Amino acid sequence: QRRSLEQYGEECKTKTYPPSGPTFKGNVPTYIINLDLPPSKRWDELMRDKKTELKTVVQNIKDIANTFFPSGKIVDIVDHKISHLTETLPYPFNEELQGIANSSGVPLGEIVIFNIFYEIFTV
Amino acid sequence: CTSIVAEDKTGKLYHARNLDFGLFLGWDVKNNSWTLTRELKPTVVNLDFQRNNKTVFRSTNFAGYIGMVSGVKPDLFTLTMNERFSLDGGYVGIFEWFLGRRDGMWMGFLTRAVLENATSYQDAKDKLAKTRLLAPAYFILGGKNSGEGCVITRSRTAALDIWDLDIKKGTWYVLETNYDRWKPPLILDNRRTPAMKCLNQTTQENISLPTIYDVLSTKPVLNKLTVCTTLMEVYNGHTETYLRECPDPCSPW
Repeated sequence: QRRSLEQYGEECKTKTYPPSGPTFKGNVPTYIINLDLPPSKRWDELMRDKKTELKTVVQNIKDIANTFFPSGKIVDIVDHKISHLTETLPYPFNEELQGIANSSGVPLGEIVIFNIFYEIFTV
Repeated sequence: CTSIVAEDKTGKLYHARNLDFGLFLGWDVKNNSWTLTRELKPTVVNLDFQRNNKTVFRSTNFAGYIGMVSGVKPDLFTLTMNERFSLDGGYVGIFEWFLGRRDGMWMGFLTRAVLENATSYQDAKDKLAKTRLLAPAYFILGGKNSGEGCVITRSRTAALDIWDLDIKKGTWYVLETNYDRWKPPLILDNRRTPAMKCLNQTTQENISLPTIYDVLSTKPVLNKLTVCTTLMEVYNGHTETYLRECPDPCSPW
């Protein structure tokens, strides 16, 4: 298996910048996050533009959870119980998460899970 | 992930990373790619956090995620975070949090707080090294002065190792993937050796953001999990982010 993975290695690339060609998939848009706004409003503009993409990612994670727990109980717990975790999170993050849930239409529990995915995933 | 802080012969510092994410979270047979990795790409954004119409810091984020995994505080420091796997992992911290022990920081919130509030490279280094965490992590930090660059290997409670740039001893770059530097990487996931080989071939004389982009574009440093490449310079908080694709043949991680 190691040998089969080593076949993916290649000689050090040169002159790949500026990015182009088959390994370049596109540029990234820039948004301003105004820290003078109330935390619940800071992410509104970004969510207005990206809520569909965010919903796709969250749905994918839910689909994986449902694959392992077909009863749907895990997603049910996330939607109805995990949202209470927000109350224990420090300011301003708790209010920012609530704001993202409001402006994206994604349930708060799912937004919280997306934001603590690192801690869950390090297992 | 692969993060690099490098210093050129003039003392200028560069910081760059490949953000790899989505391992085992669905394989799309039709497109020969990780499903979550593919779906995350359209959510990648550069953010400019401002107060009084002035930039406080910049970051590269997934839309909907309020923590930080890559960011720059102009003229002070650059920061990336790489995932560190451990049996004493984040689930332990989460369990403790539910039980009421809440003196640890969530990783993304710590990096966000550091980018927002730290007043110097040393201040950022201290906060990243000493704050109790819910999950282990690697913090890769760059400054603006010669020798200011390090990899902080964190357990949930302590800094296990701080690896600093040391130009006099020939350490002109520090590099972190997802393994402790004093241990060999997982035999099936060795991105460290090819990345170091390419950096050594590049040499300190020729190091720059374009040549670091070359390193991060070399398979398997670039792999099927790579969502984007971010290039940063601390001076004026310069940031560039590019979405990536790894055409076949390409390592799955």
